[in-house]
Amino acid sequence: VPRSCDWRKAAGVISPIKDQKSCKCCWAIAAAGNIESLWNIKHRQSVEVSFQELLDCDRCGDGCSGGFVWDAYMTVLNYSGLASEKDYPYQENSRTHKCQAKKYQKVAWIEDFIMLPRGELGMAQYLATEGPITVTINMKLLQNYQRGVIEATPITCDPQQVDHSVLLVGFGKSKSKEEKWAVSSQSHTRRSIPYWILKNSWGVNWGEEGYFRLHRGSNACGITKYPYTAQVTKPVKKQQQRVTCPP
Amino acid sequence: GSLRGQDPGPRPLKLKEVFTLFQIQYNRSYSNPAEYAHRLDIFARNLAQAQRLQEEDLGTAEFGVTPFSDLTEEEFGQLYGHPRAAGRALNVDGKVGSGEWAQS
Repeated sequence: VPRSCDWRKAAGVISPIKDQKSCKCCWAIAAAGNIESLWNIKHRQSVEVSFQELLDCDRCGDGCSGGFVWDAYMTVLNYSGLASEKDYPYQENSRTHKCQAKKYQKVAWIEDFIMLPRGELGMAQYLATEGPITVTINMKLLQNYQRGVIEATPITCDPQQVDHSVLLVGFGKSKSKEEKWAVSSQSHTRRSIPYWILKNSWGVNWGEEGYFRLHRGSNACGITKYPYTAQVTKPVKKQQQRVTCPP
Repeated sequence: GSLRGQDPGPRPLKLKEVFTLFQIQYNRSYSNPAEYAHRLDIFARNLAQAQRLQEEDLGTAEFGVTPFSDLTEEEFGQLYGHPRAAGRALNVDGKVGSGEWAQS
């Protein structure tokens, strides 16, 4: 596992920050972001997929009432891919519409989807070698979050009560300028804080330009509860150099 | 009597002034004075909560005014969380890496 990894630094891998507005579609945006980034890594081709399609064509038919990333992946498999965001754009309202999946050409598709083992080391390894993954966390502390690394406890952020899906795009350790003086029983020691970088779906005016950071190594806010990812295979004829996560 | 003595520096903003800045920044308006007072009260509680979080947090996070500062915790959860989590989640527990899926 490398010391740090930030897929935002790889050109075209991470699409712009979305704003879910009054629709509870974090699950669809997270899954779409996962597929977009994997598609770019495997095919070296930038795509923005339609998450409105995921909402409209969800098997429960009420995508704006909340959902799960595995529902999104099932929809992608059922419809053999996703249309582009340009062709099938987000409606920015709190309701879904008639499924129009068959009307548009597919720009990306998946082979399968999996849940990763729940350890943070394994998640970091997968993230660094394969690409961004989705996680579902307890979002309680995000209401008042502005910037920095959230280091929660199970009391301040219950890891069992997860209710918000986001895309995990990197990890690292805090730089010295934002380190705090930690008081130990023996002496004053300076520590660096390992963190995850997560892409949220509340617009660029929230958090760190739409992103936030959570402590890594303590299952902060239940980050290890549902680490899911689509599986996108590399085209057989294209034998390009392996894409690695920029540090 | 010195100039320094006459200039105490910038004074802290009052709650209503901070709330007005919040309304401008996030384009918020309220339908009537009662609603305004209600949202101001929630805003004040959230600022206090942010201060508590700031003190409790072990990392480097900063908490304060955000686009959601005029919402109660319950409203925030209802608007942005997904309530299907608790019931559905149980069905997939224990399936890590097995490749098997719960039937329900």
